[in-house]
Amino acid sequence: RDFDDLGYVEKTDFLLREWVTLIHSPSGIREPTKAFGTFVQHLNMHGFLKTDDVITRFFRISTRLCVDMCCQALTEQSNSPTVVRTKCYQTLDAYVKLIALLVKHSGDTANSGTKINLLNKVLGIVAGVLLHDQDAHTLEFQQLPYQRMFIMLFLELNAPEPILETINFQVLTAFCHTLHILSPSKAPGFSYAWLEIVSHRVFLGRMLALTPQQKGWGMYSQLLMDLFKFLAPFLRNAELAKPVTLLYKGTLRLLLVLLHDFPEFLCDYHYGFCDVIPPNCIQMRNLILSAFPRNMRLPDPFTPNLKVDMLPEIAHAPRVLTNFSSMIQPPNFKKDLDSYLKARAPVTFLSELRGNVQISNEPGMAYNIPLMNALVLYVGTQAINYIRSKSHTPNMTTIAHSAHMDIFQNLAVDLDTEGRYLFLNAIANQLRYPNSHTHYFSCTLLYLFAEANSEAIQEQITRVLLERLIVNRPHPWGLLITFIELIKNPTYKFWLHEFVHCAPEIEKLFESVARSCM
Amino acid sequence: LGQDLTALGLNLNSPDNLYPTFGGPWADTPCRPQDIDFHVPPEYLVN
Amino acid sequence: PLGPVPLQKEHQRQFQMLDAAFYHLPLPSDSEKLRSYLARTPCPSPPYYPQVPLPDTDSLEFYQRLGNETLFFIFYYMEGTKAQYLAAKALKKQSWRFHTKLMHWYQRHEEPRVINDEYEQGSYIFFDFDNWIQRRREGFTFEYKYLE
Repeated sequence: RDFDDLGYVEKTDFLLREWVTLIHSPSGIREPTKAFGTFVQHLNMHGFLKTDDVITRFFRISTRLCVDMCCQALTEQSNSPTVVRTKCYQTLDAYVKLIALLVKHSGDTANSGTKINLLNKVLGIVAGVLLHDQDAHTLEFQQLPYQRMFIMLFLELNAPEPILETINFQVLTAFCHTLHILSPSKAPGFSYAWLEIVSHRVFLGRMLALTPQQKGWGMYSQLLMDLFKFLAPFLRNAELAKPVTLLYKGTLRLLLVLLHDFPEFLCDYHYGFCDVIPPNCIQMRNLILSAFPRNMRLPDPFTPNLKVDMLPEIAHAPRVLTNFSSMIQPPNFKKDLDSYLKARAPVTFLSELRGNVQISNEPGMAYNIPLMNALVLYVGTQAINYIRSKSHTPNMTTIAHSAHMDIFQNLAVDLDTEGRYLFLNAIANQLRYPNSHTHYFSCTLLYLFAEANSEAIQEQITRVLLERLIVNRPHPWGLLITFIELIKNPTYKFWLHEFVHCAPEIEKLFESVARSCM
Repeated sequence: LGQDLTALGLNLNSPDNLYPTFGGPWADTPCRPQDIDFHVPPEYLVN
Repeated sequence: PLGPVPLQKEHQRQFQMLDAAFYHLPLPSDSEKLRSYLARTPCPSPPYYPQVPLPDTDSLEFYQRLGNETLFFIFYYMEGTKAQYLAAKALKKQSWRFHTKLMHWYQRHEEPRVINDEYEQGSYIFFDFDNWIQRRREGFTFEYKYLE
């Protein structure tokens, strides 16, 4: 350690200031690479690029110095916010420019490993300083310097330059990895900046549009899962404090852009998203479930005598990119499930079902929701395969009297109100655009209604559908066609039920929906 | 009943993609042309 | 039927941090390159002023309907943006040409007296951004090596 700590910090501070001045000078603006060459010689002369350790210290101290300068400026009330921010931007942007040039020019052109290693190192250092800063400053933590460093470095490294195009996917991977480390649950003080970066138009374009073969989609879905997991406990309690409302509305805006520009992305990852979005968060879930492939034309759900099972797409299985089957735990429960599906025995399996999905007696938290969701989708997909293996297609007859339907009917009867609500939600979450899952689960919901041995079950099925219909748009196509069938088809004797007339406004609501169907 | 999602400042009927001018999660309006970085010929960087 | 669920301790801590961050929200300019002029910083204007951009204002057709001085303002004060790019395109559509050394926009005032492979010479008008005025220049030599 041939640098004393204090002397080292001072030297770093001196060099950093020299760089900021150099890169903002007219010659530096016109020829940044030339200015960079000069500055790298200075770094070398001071031994700052000698070893990995020394480079790490240089970046950690530089990051700290930039953050301190920025926070210092932000606390000075004398200047206007614009002046303060311009001062922050100039230093932060210069530091980012240095990092970008070091990444671009480190190692030889062919060897992208050196470049990416350096980028990962720097991103890791900035993330480390951020987390340490957040813990140290808690409620005084300022997100600005870190947001600026990340987004400006991202923009610099996504400029249309050949040298950057060759390493772009690794650059995206490095940023996604860093943003996952800084997810809102781990860095709540950075949440707004985090969503700003994840929603940035250039970030969206690179992750979801420009990267070939949708290679960025999996990483982006992981970031959205991080966001939903953070929001979940606050959204779960419906009444939202202002800070949460702002983050929630920001999330809705982002989801609307995804629904409009990348609906296939939402189609592919809907399952994972709905697994973490609280069941009472109806509109946001509807937004995700309303996505359908752009090349698909959805028939108007209100078309009289619409023959859903005649639609060409109805037989196609949708892509579900979550391995929901592996989420059925513990392993011996999965084994018993598979053997029941195969042999429709032993009957005891059915009476033990509830015990597998119930995790406590705590009201509101009694059930394992991810397990319920996985169980429903797994049994449903097995049922579709089974019906297909008999060369049939799902309908009210072919889905009945099977091991699969035994399980669903048992859950409908055996669960309490909370458990049945989650069970029916798991089914309703599959009512999306025309595909084999929508079709099967629509039939299943209607079958459970028709075969219910108590009006409470029928009322709850109606409630689950209704609460998804009365929220503001958008509404998933599969939800609409199921509800229309329920109120239109005399088989279900819908209008004869007491609960349909339980209150004038409910009755009016049903009639208004009925009028728009007939 | 949730939000009126048509009132969040996004032109949901636009035939073009929204993301290139997306103003961000807090923005009520899309980015204007003067907000969008463009790799103009270097000679244009007159300032 | 789920009813409310009390926040766990960890979630309460997270909420406190989020609540504190709520008072240091990002500004639009925090995610934008530093602009010499006209940064993307919201400025509250009277409600009766248009609060959202007019429709279709990011098309070349719209820029072609703008007056020259507006196009010059956009070109010199919104550099590095799509607006500058559109303004340059609209100017070129009206036979303005950018001199990369003088950084002025020129338009022939009449057919040049001399034209050869290196340059053309004649009477031009150009926009003098220093004095913000359109001027005539007689006998000016426009060397093609400075033609964008």
